[in-house]
Amino acid sequence: ASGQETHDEL
Amino acid sequence: MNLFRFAGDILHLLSILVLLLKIHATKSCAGISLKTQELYLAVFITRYLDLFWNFHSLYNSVFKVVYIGTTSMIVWYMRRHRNVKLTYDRDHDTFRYLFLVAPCAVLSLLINARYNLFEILWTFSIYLEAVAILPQLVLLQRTKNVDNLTGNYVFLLGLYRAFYILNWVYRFATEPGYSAWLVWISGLIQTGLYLDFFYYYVQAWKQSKKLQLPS
Repeated sequence: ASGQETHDEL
Repeated sequence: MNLFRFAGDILHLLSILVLLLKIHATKSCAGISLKTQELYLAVFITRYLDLFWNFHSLYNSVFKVVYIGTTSMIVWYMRRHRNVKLTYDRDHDTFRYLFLVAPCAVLSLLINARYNLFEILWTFSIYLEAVAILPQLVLLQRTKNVDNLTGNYVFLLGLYRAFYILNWVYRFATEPGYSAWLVWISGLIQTGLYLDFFYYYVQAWKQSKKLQLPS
């Protein structure tokens, strides 16, 4: 992963 | 977004609503662990901190607000409502917060994907959610006779976790490069905690009997 972590689940 | 994930989120919402409506309708929170509810509130607040600046989708934002709002209402009922608070079973709900919060805090500092405040808080929320049901399971175990709505609440929560696992399997099969070890392992542990309860819930349902946990 690169950059800010994205959390797409709730 | 896939159907498993959607079903999981809806079941999660449904479980919270079942609990909230039970408390509202019966003006009783007997059998419900305030510790578990407060831990869930801590989970939601630490995980959804990004609500104000990290917009992902309207779907996610609405669920985040609803989860925080409904869980806050449950905690409010149990702590503040003049009739409901009298029915809280504080003598049996004795699980220590620190036994769960401290290891999760330490673990989130040691094992995380990125070392910054919000990522660590998010990781903490993932670990804490995995074990937040424990005070509720212990309380059920102690009170033995589980009323239907409380049983359904725990069953729906477990089902929500099971659908999240199906969602990960689906995503792994269909999204190239998708992996989320931290979430997977925590999720498997979390779902595992329900297996024992599931067994007795299904047995009781098959025999059309009231759910009773063994000592």
